Amino acid sequence: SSKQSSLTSFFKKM
Amino acid sequence: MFEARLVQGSLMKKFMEAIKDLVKEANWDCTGTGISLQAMDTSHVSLVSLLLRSDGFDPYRCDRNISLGINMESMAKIMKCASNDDVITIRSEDHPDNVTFVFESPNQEKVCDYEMKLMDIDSEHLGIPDTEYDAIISMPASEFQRICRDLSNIGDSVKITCNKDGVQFSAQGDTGIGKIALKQNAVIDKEDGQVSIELNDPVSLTFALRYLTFFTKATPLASTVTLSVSAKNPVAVEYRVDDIGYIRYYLAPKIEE
Repeated sequence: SSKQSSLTSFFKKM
Repeated sequence: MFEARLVQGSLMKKFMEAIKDLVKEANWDCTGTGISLQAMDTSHVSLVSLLLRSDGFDPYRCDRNISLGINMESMAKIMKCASNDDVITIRSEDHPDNVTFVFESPNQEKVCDYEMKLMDIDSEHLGIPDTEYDAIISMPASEFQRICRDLSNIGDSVKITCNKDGVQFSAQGDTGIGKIALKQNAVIDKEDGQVSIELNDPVSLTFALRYLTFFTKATPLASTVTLSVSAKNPVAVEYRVDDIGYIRYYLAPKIEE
């Protein structure tokens, strides 16, 4: 099965 | 003060439809460059980023940079009150508590004025890194919408596979498997209706159809959509809107456990 990743693990807060 | 008059007011209605199901509230940042917005959905899986350039408005005036904190559902309700051929003006003071939307009929015989309260929104701006994408796929926006709709009948996720043969969208569910393959058309010039693929490396990634379907609400804004994919990275889904700007969505991939 696959798990939904979070966008915040790719794009960092500025 | 801030004032932006959009002759083709229907565009604002379409932009609203393209974000309201994804984002509950967001700041519309108004500067000399234009109006921009960046916001994530509540589960932080996707992000929408849009730009309406100042030269797309007539006139456009922004004396001071301001952020208009807006509840999308409320704004969408107001935008529904505008007719498709209305001219839409957005107006506010330099330190606004309210924003005013004015809808003028083409012959100016009817003028509607809606004032909406603004909110204080703590927005977290995300830095989107420059990515070398493995594949950039351009296709008719309506075709992408159709694929998302059709595969949603089969499963929750779509696997996008791009290689030298073309691009394949596939979904799997309890009832079976669905696969849609698109070949690249000969690209002489990028006319509507063509599928073009810029391939650096073969790539295969899985995404939640629920979010891609939200993105396809932008279909009325553009004839073409561009999907930029890179292994283990979010997909960028872009709709370029003639003469004014773009709406871009990012979606984090599903990762094998």
